[in-house]
Amino acid sequence: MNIFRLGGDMLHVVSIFLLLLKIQTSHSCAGLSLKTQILYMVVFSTRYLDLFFTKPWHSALTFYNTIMKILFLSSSAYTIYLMQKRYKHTYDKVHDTFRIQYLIAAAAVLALIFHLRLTVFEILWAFSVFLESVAILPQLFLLQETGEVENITSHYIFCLGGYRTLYIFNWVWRYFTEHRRNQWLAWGCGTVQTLIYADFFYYYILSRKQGKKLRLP
Amino acid sequence: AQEESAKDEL
Repeated sequence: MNIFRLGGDMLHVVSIFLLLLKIQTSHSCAGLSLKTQILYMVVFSTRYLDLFFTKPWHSALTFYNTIMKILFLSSSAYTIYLMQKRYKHTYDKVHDTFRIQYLIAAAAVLALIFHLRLTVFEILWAFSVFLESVAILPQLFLLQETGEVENITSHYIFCLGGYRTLYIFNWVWRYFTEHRRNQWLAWGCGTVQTLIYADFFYYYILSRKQGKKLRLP
Repeated sequence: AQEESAKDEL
């Protein structure tokens, strides 16, 4: 564990907290993409299958990972529940039209071609890595459709992007300290994912400088 | 295993 990894994870937790805070305080999920949340649910549930096989108290790291995995899975399920049941009437269904079945299909095909070992576990893990790299697209697409972005929604995406950026620093760190090289799958997809946020970062920082609400072109 | 380090991340 290094400071970049820990910082990245903490930003991830903050982003989830902001998302739930936004829904609970405004009693609305307007501007949020249910499709992105569903994709994250799929990502977490295909990647964290090792929860069934790993002893949480094996080491401090496995304990930490187990807590975080359960947190991500449960908060993701809760968010979907809030959007689909309790605040369903505020959900912007008309604009949230990104076709996620194509993303899922593409991630599945890529996972079948590129994986570390030919096992169900490894292919699902690769699938989750591919899918995570594009999971934010429906959310960005929705914001682009509606134009102006609520502050808290932009903070949410900013934190998620920050988490990915810190993970890249974490990989650079691990590359030099642990000399592990065979990480092309996670590194490649993680970089693509960070690049997807880069465009959003640009407009976010522009809007901060001008002290205005974020507007996407 | 040496190549598994991405698996101990989230």
